[in-house]
Amino acid sequence: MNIFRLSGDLSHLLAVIILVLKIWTTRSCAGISGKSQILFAIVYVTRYLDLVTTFVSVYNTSMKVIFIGASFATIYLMYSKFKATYDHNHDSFRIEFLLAPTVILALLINQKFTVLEVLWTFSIYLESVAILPQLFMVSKTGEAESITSHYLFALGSYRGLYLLNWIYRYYAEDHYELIAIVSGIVQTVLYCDFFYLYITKVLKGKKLQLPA
Amino acid sequence: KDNVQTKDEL
Repeated sequence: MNIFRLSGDLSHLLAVIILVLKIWTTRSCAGISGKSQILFAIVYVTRYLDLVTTFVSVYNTSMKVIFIGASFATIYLMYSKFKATYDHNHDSFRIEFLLAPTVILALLINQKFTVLEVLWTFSIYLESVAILPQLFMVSKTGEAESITSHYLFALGSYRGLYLLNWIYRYYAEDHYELIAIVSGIVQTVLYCDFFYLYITKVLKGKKLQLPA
Repeated sequence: KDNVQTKDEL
């Protein structure tokens, strides 16, 4: 554990908590892509299957349980409790265009051809693109509420901080994992445009609005 | 350098 890894995890934790609290307190999931949330649930479940096979630490197990729990709570709130506020029309990204290529890629490029390993690899690939339906929704409506922007910023920062963690581990521990690194770079790059708008607009107190 | 799994990560 190093400072980059810890900050990354806390940022990730902050993101999922912001999202659940936002939906719960405003009694609305307007502006949130249910499709991205479904993809994240798939990511957590396929990656954290090792919860039942290997024990790493109390920290590791608790975080995994929280991420899976928060993810399912979000889906429940969006598709059941506050269903009426879910903005279907703007959430029109076709997730099969993300699922199919990531499944194929995981079958082709992995470290070991075992069920757990392929699913882990698939979750890494899928996570790198899972935010696309949400970003697509923001670009379609042309704006995002501040709280949604904070959520996206925390969620995007998490993998960026992991990149720093991997650079650190490469030098300090002679340790690297190419699949995670390349996917992490892709994932972080996808947020760049959003990061720019967040820093230049939201942090200056303005609403995140895309240029017409 | 070892290209090993980062299964201790999240």
